[in-house]
Amino acid sequence: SEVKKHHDEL
Amino acid sequence: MNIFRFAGDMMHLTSILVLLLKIYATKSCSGISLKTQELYALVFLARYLDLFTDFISVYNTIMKLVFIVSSTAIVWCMKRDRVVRRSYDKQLDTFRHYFLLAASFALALLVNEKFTFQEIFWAFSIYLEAVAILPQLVLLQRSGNVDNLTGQYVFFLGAYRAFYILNWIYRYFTETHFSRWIACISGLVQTALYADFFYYYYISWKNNTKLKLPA
Repeated sequence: SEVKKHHDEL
Repeated sequence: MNIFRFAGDMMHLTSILVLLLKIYATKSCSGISLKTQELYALVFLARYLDLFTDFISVYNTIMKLVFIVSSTAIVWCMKRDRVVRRSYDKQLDTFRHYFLLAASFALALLVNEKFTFQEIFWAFSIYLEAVAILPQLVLLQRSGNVDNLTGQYVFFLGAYRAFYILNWIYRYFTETHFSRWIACISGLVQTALYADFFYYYYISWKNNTKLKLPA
């Protein structure tokens, strides 16, 4: 989902 | 995942391991700013709210747990451990970090990806991380000569975000629709704050002298 894509960095 | 981001994460992890080594090996936290450590603990708690709701990868989850546990353990140790807390430079660590908290949160309310609880706290953690090192840099200037482990800690902490900038440049050119302005601009500010430290760190390494930041 968009959220997943968004926060895929630490 | 790309090599720049992985290298950045490993430098970030190394900085934490160096700090843990310094505190546990020397049983001392002299030269370390408790305020910076408190801000970092907040950064991770505010950024990883999605720890249990969004699964990205095993690596992602493990690193988030390591960062949260280590940062809170360091704060706890500097505050509660009878031996360690005796070496805390309380009279030197006087930066008013509450201003950094308030300013970061206010900015997060104004500039964020979406006006939702999670996005506001994510932006807050990004802005706070950019300025969290300030109490530590001020403490280093006040405490004269810097011990090796503390210098290495700050060096790796500064280097990690520089590698993240390379990561964002790489992703910008290799991924469609990649835009991460909040993190990019904040990361540039964060790395810029280390500029003078990097300069004096390089000089001390080149001349093989003790690291000393001018007051």
